[in-house]
Amino acid sequence: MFEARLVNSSTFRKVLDAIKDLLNEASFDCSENGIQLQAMDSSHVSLVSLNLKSDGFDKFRCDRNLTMGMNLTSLGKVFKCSGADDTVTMKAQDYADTVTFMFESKKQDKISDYEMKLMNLDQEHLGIPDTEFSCIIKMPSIEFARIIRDLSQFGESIVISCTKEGVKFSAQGDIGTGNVKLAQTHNFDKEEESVTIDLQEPVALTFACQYLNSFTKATPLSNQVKLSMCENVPLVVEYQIPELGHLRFYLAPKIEE
Amino acid sequence: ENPQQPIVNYFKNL
Repeated sequence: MFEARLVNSSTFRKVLDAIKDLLNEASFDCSENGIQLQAMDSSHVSLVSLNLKSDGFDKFRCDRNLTMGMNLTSLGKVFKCSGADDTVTMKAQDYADTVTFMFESKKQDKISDYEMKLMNLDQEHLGIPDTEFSCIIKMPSIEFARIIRDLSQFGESIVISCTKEGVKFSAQGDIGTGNVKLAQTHNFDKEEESVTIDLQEPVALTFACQYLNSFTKATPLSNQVKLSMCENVPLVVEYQIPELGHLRFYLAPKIEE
Repeated sequence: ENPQQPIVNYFKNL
């Protein structure tokens, strides 16, 4: 028996919104530790990794490890039926081929349930090695989304270069060039507005705008985003989901020919 | 534009 209850169903809805551009379907691996998802986009260029801890749920029970393959368009339809303040309870029997989502309104005056068919997905799992990153940038997630959106107008790629002075985002194309520099700023009163850089050595890497833009769909999940970079290693774009876990995206740098 | 490297080139298939 699997049962997970989340008072803020909107958090799960935000997770779905964040990954549905990249993934059509995905397997949710449920265990006593929580719910994990790891999947590559259809072009096998980027990797999505979601971890929702069991103790972040308001109720969590998983008697037997369970992999639930879901069509994310269908799952999106189910969550469209929920209210913004609803509580969601997900339930599945052992070896079931369906999962049930029950939505309860705050006042408990409306309860709806939707049963969705599960899929058998043959998904590859990748082993992600521990990496000593050259630099780790933490910045407001809205600012990151804005910069990626703005610079995407100039070219198909963005260079992210990081030194002890700050981080620079650059793009160039037919119409010209764009550069955005951010200095480290520490706002002790408003931690979420800070830009912090943990630098081992300067690094400059090039990434495809298309994927960076997709990653920023996770902006509503978190005030801050963490970018981890190292030469010849995929970029990690991480959004912490308060009290529940994290959503990470991995993207390989473009290599100069 | 340089080709985008597949992520499987970096992480091991388990």
